[in-house]
Amino acid sequence: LSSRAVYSNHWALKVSGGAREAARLASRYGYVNLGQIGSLDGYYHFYHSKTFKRSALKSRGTHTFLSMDPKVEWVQQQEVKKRVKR
Amino acid sequence: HTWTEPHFMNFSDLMWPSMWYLHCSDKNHRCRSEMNVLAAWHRGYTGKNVVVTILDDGVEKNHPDLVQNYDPLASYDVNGGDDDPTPRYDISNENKHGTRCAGQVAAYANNSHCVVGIAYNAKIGGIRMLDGDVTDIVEAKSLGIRPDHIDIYSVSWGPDDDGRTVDGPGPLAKAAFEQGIRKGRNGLGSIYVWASGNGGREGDYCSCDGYTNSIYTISVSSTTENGNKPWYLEECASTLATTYSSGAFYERKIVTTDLRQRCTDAHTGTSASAPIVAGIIALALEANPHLTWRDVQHLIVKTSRPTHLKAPDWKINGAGRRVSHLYGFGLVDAEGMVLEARKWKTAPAQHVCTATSDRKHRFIRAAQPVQMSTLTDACADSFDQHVAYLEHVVVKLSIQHPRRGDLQIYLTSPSGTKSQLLARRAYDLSSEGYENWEFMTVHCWGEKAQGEWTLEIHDNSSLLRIPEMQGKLKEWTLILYGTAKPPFSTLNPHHSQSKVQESGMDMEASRAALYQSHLELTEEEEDYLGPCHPECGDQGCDGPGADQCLNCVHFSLGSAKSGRKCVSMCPPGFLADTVARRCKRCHKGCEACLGRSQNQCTSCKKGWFLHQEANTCGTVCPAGFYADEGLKHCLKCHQNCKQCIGSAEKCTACKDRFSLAGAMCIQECDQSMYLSLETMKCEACHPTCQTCTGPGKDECIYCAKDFHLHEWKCVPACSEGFYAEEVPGLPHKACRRCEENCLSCEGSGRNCVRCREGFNLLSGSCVTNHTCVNADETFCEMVKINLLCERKLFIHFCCQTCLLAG
Repeated sequence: LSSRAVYSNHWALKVSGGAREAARLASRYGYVNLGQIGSLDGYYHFYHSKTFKRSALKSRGTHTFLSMDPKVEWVQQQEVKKRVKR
Repeated sequence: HTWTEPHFMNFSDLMWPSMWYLHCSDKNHRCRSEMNVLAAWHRGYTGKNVVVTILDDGVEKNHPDLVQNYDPLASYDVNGGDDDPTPRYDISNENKHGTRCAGQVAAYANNSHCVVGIAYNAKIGGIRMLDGDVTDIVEAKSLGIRPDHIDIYSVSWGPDDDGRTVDGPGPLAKAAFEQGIRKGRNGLGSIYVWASGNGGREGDYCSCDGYTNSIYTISVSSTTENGNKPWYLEECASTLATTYSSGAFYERKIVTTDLRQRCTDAHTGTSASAPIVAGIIALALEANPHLTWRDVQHLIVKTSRPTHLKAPDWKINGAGRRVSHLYGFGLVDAEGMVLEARKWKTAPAQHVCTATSDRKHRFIRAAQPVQMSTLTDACADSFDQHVAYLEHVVVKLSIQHPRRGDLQIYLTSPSGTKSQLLARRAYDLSSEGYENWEFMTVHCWGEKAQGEWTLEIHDNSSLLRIPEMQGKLKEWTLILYGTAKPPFSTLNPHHSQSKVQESGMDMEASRAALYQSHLELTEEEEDYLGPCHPECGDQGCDGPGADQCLNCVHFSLGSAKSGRKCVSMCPPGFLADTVARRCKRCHKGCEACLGRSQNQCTSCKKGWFLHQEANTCGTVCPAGFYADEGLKHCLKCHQNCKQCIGSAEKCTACKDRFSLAGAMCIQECDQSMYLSLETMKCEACHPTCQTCTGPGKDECIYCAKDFHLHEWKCVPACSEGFYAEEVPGLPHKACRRCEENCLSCEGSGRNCVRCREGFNLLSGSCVTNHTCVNADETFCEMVKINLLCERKLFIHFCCQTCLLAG
C-alpha cells in the first residue's frame, strides 16, 4: 500500500507583484506570511494557524479563494515528506 | 595498496591514530590511504576559504573540534526559524547526525581533541532542517541558503530506503537545485554532495531516490576497509564515486566528532561517506576556486579509481573509464583532485539534447523483454544543443505496472556501455508504476553521444501475479547532457612538441598513445620515482597506476582523449593488435573480431547475435534467422519459415504457398487436395468433397457441387425425414431433420407432406388424430376466437375435435 499523503498547515505560493502583494494576500485571506522561500524569486511561504497541523485531507474553504486570487500564479498545500538520515 | 607512508604527518588529536582511512599508523593493518588525503595536505590544501554546510538535524557549533571553523553565515535553523543550528538534545542523542558529519569535513587539526577533518581549515556550518516536518518548502529553503556564501552543501538524508519508496524533490526543491547550480557561488554553481542511500539490505536501488539520482547532486556510495560492499550499499547507475565508511563488524568504522562535545569511532552508514567527498571537494576548490559545479563532477570522474574495490560489474566504458553500479568511477583521490583542479580549464557549456521522445504504448509481458532502439545525431544541427561528449544521460519514463518492483530497466549507449537504470525491488509491491520518472546514468561519461541507444525493460515476476495484468510503457524520453567540444584538452602544445622531438619518429605505438594522454599531467608535477605498474614497459611511468605507464609490456587500452592504460590482454570487445601492441575496439556489438570492420566479428557481446554468413553482430537477426541466446548466433529458420523465434522449427511467418499451423509452416494444397502428413504431399480428396482434411468421405470440409452435407458426409440428396437447406457461409446445402412426427417434408421443416401413423396433416404440420371428450360448443368457440389451431403451440389443443364438429 502506498503511504497516504499528510497535509500540513503551510502553503507555497507563486505570487506576481512581489513582497507587497504577498503581504496583501496573507492579510486578506488570514494567513501569516513567512517570507520568500530561500532564493526562489516570487515564491512565498504562508502559514495558517487555524488549520490542522497535520491532516489526511487537503484543506478547502478560504484556501480555495486564495488559489483563485488573480495575483496567485500557483499554490500548493505542503505535504509532510518522510525523510530519513542515512 | 600501500604499506608505507610517503607523506607522513602527525597531529595531537586524540583519535588521529584511529583514522585508518587517512594514514598508516597501525602496523597490524594494511594501509588504507588510497584516498591520498595526506598527499593533498602535503601540497598545502586544507580547505582554506572554502565554506561547507551540513543539511541535517543541526550542528553542535560549540564542539571543541568545530568551534574554530564554525561559520554562522553557513548556518541556519529552518525548523526553528532562526540562525542557530544547535541540535535539540534528548536522552537518546537522536540528533547527533549533523555534528558527526560536520566533524568529518572540518574538525580542527592539532587541538588535542577528537579528529582531523578532511578539510580541516574549511569553514563549516549546519542547516537544521530534519528535526521537524520536512516539506518541499523546508527542502527548498535548506538547499538555497546563502548560495553565494556557501560553496558545498553536504546532505546525508533522503526518502525512505525501504526498497519500496519512489520519491524525490518536489517542484520547489527542484527549482532550488536549478537556481543553485545556475546562480550559486556567484554563477559557478552550488555543489551538492549526496549520500547515495542506505537500503542495501532492503534491496533498494538508488535510482528510486530522485535526489541522489539528480544530475545536480554528486551521489556518493561507500566501501568497507577491505574494499567490500557494505550491507547498506545501494547500487545504481547515478553513483559518481565512493569513499571508505564502515562495513562488517570486524572492519573499522569512521571516527568523528559526536554530540555533547564527545568523539566517536563508530560512525556508520552512507552518511560517513558523503562528508568525506565534501571535504575532498573543499580541497579541490581551494586549489582552484573557479571550478564550476560541472567541473567538480568532471574532476571526480577523471580522478576516482577502482583501486582494490570489489564489485562484480566493473566495466570500461566507451571513454576508457572503469565504472561500476556499486562504486561509480571508484574511490575518490584527494591528491588527484587537487592536481587536476590546479590546471583545470572550465568545461565547455553544458548542452542538453532530447534525443528521442516516444509516446507509443507498448505492453511489457512477463519474461519477454521490451527493447526499443533509437538512432540519434545528438542534436548535431543545433549549435546550442549539440552533445558530442556525454556527461549525464537521463531516461524519463512513464510506465504502468501491477507490481513496480518486478521491473528491471537497462540502457545501452552507442559505444555499447550497458547501465542498469533499475534493478528488481522485491519489497516494492506498488501498482503506481512510474510517472515521468527520470532515471539517470553516469556510466557513459566521456563517450560519444551520437549513434544508437537501446532501452530494455524486463518484467521478472517474483511472486504469482494475475497473468492478464500486464505492464505498459506509455512514454520514454532520452535526454543527453554534455558538451559539443571535449571537456578537457588532452594536448598541451608546449609539451607535445618537446616530448615528440625527444622521442623521435619511431616511438612505438603504445607509447605514443599513452604519451598523448599524459601530456597534460606533466605540467607542474614532480618526477615520479616510485615503482611502476607491472604492465608498464621499459620506458617507465608517471605514477604507480596502469594508466600512468609511458609504454606497455603487452597492450595499451583506451584512447588518447579518454586516457589509456596497460593491460596484459585485451578485454572482450577489443582486438589484440600484436604489432602495434594496442587493443583496438571491435565494431559495436562484437566481442571478438578479426578486424575493426562491421563484417569481421567472430563472436558477439551479450544481447548481440552473430550472423555467420555476414560475420556481423546485430541486436536482432534478419528475416529467416532466429537469435540463439546460448550460442549468441543467428541461426537459420526451417526452410518453409519466413520468420521464426527461439528455434528453427518455431515459425512465426511462412514463405509463399505455406501456411502456419501452430508453429509449423505447411504446404498449401490446391482445391480438392489435402496435405498428407505421411508423404508430405498434396493428395486428392474423396470425389464428394470440394475441400478436405483427408482422403475419406467423412473428412470433407466443404462438399463438392450439388452435394449436401449430411451427418458429416456429402450426399447427393437428403434421406427421408430430412430436407436440404441453405446455410450462411457454406457453399453447399446441409440436410436438416423435418418436424417431429413428420415422415417427409419439402423446402422447410414446417412444410410436412407425410405424417407418422396416428397423426393427420393439418396446414403442413402433423396433429394427433385423438379427439377431446369435453370439447363443447363454448370451448370450440374459444379455440376459434383465439385462432389456436393456427398457432403451433396449441395445434394439438383439441383442434381435431373442433374441426370435426364444424
